[in-house]
Amino acid sequence: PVAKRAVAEVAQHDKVPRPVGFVPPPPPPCPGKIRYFK
Amino acid sequence: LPAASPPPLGCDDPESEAAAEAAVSYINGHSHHGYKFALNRIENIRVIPQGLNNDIIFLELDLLETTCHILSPTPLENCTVRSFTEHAVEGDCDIKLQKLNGQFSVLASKCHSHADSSEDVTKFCPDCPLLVSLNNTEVLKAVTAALNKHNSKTADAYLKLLEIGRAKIQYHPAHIVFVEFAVAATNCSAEEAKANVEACQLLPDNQSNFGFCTATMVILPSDNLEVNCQLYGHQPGVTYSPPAQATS
Repeated sequence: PVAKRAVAEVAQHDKVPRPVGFVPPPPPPCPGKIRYFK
Repeated sequence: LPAASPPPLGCDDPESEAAAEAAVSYINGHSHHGYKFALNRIENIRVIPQGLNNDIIFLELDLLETTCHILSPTPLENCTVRSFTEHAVEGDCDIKLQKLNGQFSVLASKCHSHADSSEDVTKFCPDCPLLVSLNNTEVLKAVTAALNKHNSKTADAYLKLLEIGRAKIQYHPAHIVFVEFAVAATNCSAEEAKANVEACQLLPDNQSNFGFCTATMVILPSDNLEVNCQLYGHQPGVTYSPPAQATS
């Protein structure tokens, strides 16, 4: 079934190790973190 | 070939945080009314290089009101930020700084403050008291009664009102008025003030004893008034500007 296979593919994709040298994209420069609440 | 320009500063970079700290310190140091504000978020930062070790920095900051009155000697880092359910007040500031040889100096600043939406507070906390106008009749009555009550109980200096800082009213399940106000000691004792209150003058700025009072006046189901005043004591260099002389 299409739905079942799609779920399995997503799960497998999550387990793929990141390649050596992988650098996650930097967080957006602004705005900064919220210290208390918004 | 010209050298590659450095990447733009991020809002959470240490240099941005240092600039924001200098800006908040300046804003609190140059305010004579209300409460100290704490940094909630750096909204934006823009750096314009002017030369070697010389930058102009434009900052946009989101600040939150603390419980420390501006005249309080408590350092900002020890002041509590008011929670959302206390009907928080937010400040939006644009600041222009110069960073010269690692030292920040503020060249210009512009701030606006506004309370959170009453609807939002009520949605989250239906019975929480909400901020009301400082010249609300019930507020003025509560402040006057609270100060009279304090002065009638103390053997120390007679206190006069400097300014009302905050006022909230709750209607359910009881009708209660909450007020906060700043006070200053006069040259009279509370006993002397009974004879001629008009003769009692605020002490000169360099000798002033400032203080802060909170009071709760229950109107329904039964009248009750509680007041608590704390005097800060002598603080060299701290002055109070009456509203007519204040700068924005």
